[in-house]
Amino acid sequence: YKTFYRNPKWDHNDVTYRILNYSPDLDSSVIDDAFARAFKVWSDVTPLTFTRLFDGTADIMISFGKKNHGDFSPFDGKHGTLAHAYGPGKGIQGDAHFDDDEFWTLGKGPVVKTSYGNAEGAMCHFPFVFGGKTYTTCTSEGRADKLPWCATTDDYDRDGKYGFCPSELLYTTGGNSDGAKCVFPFVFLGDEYNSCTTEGRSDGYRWCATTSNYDQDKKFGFCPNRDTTTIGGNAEGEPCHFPFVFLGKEYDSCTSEGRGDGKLWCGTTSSYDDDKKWGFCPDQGYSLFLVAAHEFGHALGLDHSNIREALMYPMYSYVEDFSLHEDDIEGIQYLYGGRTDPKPTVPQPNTPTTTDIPDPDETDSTDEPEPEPEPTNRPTTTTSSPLDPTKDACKVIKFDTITVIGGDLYFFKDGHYWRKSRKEDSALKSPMLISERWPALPAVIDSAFEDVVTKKLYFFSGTKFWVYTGKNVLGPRSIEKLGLPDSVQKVEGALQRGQNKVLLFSGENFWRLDVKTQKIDKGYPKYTDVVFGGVPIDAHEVFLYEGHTFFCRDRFYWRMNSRRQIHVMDAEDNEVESSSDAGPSGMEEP
Amino acid sequence: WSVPLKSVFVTFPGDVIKNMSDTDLAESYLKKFGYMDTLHRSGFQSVVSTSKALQRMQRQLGLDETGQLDTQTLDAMKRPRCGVPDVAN
Repeated sequence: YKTFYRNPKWDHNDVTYRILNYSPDLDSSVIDDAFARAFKVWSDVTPLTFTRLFDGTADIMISFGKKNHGDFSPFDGKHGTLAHAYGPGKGIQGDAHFDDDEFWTLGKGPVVKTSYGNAEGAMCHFPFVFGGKTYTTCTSEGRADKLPWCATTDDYDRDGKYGFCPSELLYTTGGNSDGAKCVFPFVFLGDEYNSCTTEGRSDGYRWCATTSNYDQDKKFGFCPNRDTTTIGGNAEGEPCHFPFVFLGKEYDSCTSEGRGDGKLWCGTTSSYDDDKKWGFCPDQGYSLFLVAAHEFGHALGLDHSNIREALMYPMYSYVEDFSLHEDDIEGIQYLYGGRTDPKPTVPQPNTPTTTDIPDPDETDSTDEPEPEPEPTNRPTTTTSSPLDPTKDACKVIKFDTITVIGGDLYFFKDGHYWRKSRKEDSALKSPMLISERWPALPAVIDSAFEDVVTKKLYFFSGTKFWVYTGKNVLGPRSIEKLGLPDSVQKVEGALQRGQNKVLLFSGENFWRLDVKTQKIDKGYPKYTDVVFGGVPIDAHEVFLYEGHTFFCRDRFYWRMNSRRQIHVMDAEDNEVESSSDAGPSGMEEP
Repeated sequence: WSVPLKSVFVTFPGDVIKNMSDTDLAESYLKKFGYMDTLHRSGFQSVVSTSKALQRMQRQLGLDETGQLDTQTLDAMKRPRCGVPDVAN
């Protein structure tokens, strides 16, 4: 799992939400229920509670919109991106937006809730039999008023159970007419309309007047989508007209005839041949519940996971019997903790598990209870003899590694090292032989760091590492023992993070090592430039010195302060470039 | 009866046919979801090659890391998804 940069989270557990508008694809009660169930996914495993507000500002404001919908992140029409949400915070943060160019369902095709009739608002049952004929959509057969209806069991002839389907002939939503039905024809800007229209609106929503003259009465409402409402084409969401005639043949249901892509379509008037009005037929649609549960994960502070089965994986896939993946639970509990019920049903966060305990077979003396660290040889007490004092470290184009030991800066190159004392006026000392001070080490050191707690020195060369405690050495050991993959051929940089963690860099990736357990933490590798925005991805040295993080490449270094502001310097310490924007929002904390 | 049925294809008015090439689609996807070309307000630009960006995308989505615009990658790019970028900047 991944959380957003700096782990934003709600500072209160009683989170509020408000539904600002509804999609015409689903009955409002179905949408309310889908959102409530989506919140319950998260409240089941955290101490969070979700309370719906009906006015004012809620933490999570939920809305449906199309294309440009007011947040500079326009939707892209049908398919593609389905929704997005913002991490916790004020203003737009925490809000969730759903693309209303999608066809919203519960994942298995149109969800048609009936009203009136004798089925007490039950859902349509498709297919159903009426008069011996099978229907897969609502129909107005058998009614003089043309109101669409459906059976709510599989056989109307047998059970007689029915209800009316959503239709503008029955009611509207939103607007200013309290749900009154459309009046056809109606007049708008002098023109007469016999069906719902998108004219006069830039958001693509279909509407109608609820009196015969909009220009005069200004009364309107939005048209609910019928189960046969078309998508795309040229009919602006008009419902299919069954039967319709195409190339002289009559069709009672959607067809793929005439198309090379196999997509189902229908005519929206009685004759396609005459009117050329058509649209694609509704498909399975996207589950509003599943998409909402994902988006609410963002609204609570979770970023995308790379576990395919996790809810927070960025791709949509329909699952019949949904349950949260362990990865999602770990993520949300990292932010908010587990449920505080007397009998929690899920593991509490940060509870040590057997996997957190180092494998005894892989431990050595460095894993035992920490002994008092032996005094580490300090540069001031080194017995190494100086080499040729004329060797100039400043002429080295590229060091093997640079690190800090005892507060002093060490430069390693081809079996030699230079030391720069932290004292202001201190110059680089003449080069020393690595083999004299650390005889177990090879000539080329790729990376090194000093454990801030135990003062042990870790050296990496190729796929091996050594641990020096004073003059005692352990190693060489394979870096695979630490949990690094065998694809890592060398560790190029090391960066202390707090007391027990060190970031190890190789190529464009880095891993976080728990120095105490000698294991790489879960969730790694990560991309270096994703977390340290603005630094080169091919740095050959990375180290921490006097509170700054340094990334070196050739004769340049990138110096990043704690606020992630970057200064790019050349070897003579001249500033080449600086950035006050090196802490991109949305980046994650290593 | 052995003569094959003849299909008649019609040009539907208003049909939106996306003529985006695979390469265009990939570039648009990689940019939209944060995998390449991040421009900071300071003007400092981190440029990532398409191959690297593809590799990052493949890793993030759990695909085989080929760095190539192969079929599985294209299929993944065409799948419906959340609009929140995978790599924020």
